[in-house]
Amino acid sequence: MSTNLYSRLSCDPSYKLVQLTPELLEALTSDEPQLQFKCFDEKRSDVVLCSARRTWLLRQKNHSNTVMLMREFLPEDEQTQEDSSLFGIPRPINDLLGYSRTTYEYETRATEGRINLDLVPIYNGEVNFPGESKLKGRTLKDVFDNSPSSETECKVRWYQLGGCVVNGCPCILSPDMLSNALHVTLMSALAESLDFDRLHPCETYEVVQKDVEKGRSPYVLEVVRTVLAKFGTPNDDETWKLNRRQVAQWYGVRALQKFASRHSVPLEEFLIKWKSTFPPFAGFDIDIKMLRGWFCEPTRGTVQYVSKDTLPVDVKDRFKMLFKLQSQWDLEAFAPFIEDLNTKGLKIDTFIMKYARKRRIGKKIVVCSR
Amino acid sequence: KNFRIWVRYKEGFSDAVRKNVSWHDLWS
Amino acid sequence: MPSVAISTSQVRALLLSENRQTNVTTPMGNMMLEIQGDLEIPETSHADDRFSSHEGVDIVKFGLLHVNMETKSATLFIGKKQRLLGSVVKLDTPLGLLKFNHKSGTVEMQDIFSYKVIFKNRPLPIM
Repeated sequence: MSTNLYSRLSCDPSYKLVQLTPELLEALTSDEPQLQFKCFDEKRSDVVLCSARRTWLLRQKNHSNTVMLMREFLPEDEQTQEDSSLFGIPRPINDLLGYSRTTYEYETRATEGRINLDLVPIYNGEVNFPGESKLKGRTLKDVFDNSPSSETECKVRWYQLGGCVVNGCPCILSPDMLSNALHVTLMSALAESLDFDRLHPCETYEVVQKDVEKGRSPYVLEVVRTVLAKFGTPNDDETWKLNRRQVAQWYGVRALQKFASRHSVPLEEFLIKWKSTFPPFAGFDIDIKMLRGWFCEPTRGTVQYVSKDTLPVDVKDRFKMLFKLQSQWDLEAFAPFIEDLNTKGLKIDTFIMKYARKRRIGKKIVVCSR
Repeated sequence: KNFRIWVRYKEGFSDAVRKNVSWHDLWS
Repeated sequence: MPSVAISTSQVRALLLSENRQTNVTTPMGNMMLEIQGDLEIPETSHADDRFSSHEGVDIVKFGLLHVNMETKSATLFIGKKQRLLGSVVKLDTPLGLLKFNHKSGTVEMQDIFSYKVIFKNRPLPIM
């Protein structure tokens, strides 16, 4: 089969190629809403590609070849070709016109979608919320539409962050608000013997209202819904199964902040204090290992809170700080403090070994400075 | 005739360079 | 936050109809040609019968392509002097063709390439 090849003298630069991985092909053929390109801001951020359920980082892969995109066309002035100009090949049966050239392809790399929390206010139980918030009038859908993330990831991440809608305004529950709301919800649910494996938002809200003082309660239905979504996993029937470990962890971190911020405390003493913060008869199991990533052991047998806000962003500085807090760490206790810096996705001990030393003591692996 | 239609061959092929894409890049 | 939906109705219909590319040209009539080198063609029109226009745009006839779909081999004649030997290859990962419309600010996926014609060897003279 022979074809005449033509090209525009000036190619159209508005065409680009994107690799269609199996996941993207699946997204193209699904019934879900369309693919979108999204970006935090025009100047500095990276473009992502979002389907309804997934997010991919767009990467440009340059290459050194000429790639010409061509399409069939009918030349306006047909010319008869002499046989000598065909170089011995059959007479062409059609004509192709090159309309664009590309020197790169877009690749996609799966990534985590992020929620854009710009202008989303914090709710701490204020009476006149949202007041003059700049987000007034905007909906949760607006927040999701303005986030470089798929809608599904937004919904999951929203509740993980303590996201809520109060008086029609999307907001984030403050840590204090979340703690109080969780505590009141647990107490009320225990008092009414609700099944912690099947908590329905409306039913849970009703029992909470019984226990709060008459008058305006900040624990509106949406707040209760956020508590269940943040600390639970969904069942098939609109109810939530409480994640006991996650609740225990939340109480544990709050206990560290309250009792072990300024000074270290003996571990046994801390465990008793931690247990005492739960509602009576709550029956949550605790284990200090649940709080890895939130505390250090300055001396053997003591614990002290480590705030993530104080951790340096620079990897060498962070390692230095951690070894100053504690000279030697179990690998499992150390990893949560540095895994966010492992942006290349190396195996965690490979990453740690770039900046620290590893020693085996019996069956344990400990990490210390170089 | 003072024009040429020609392929200037390149010995090798490289495609190792990758970079993130900005909104400006997307529309350029 | 800037965002743009990609219109995919055209390729969606293609994918659902299972009308896939099995030849050098896609069902929509597009073809991808790749050359290991720079293809030099004039930027302006000349008084030569290889130059013409199509829909108001200047074009030039630069070559002749011969493809043998049985052997998947291809020959490309460039101008009057060069002959390149290549092949039709199936892409490991299909490529979506995106058209960016700057005026309307819209993006459309117009086609999917599953094959390309590629020429990696040094050009030979035409005997």
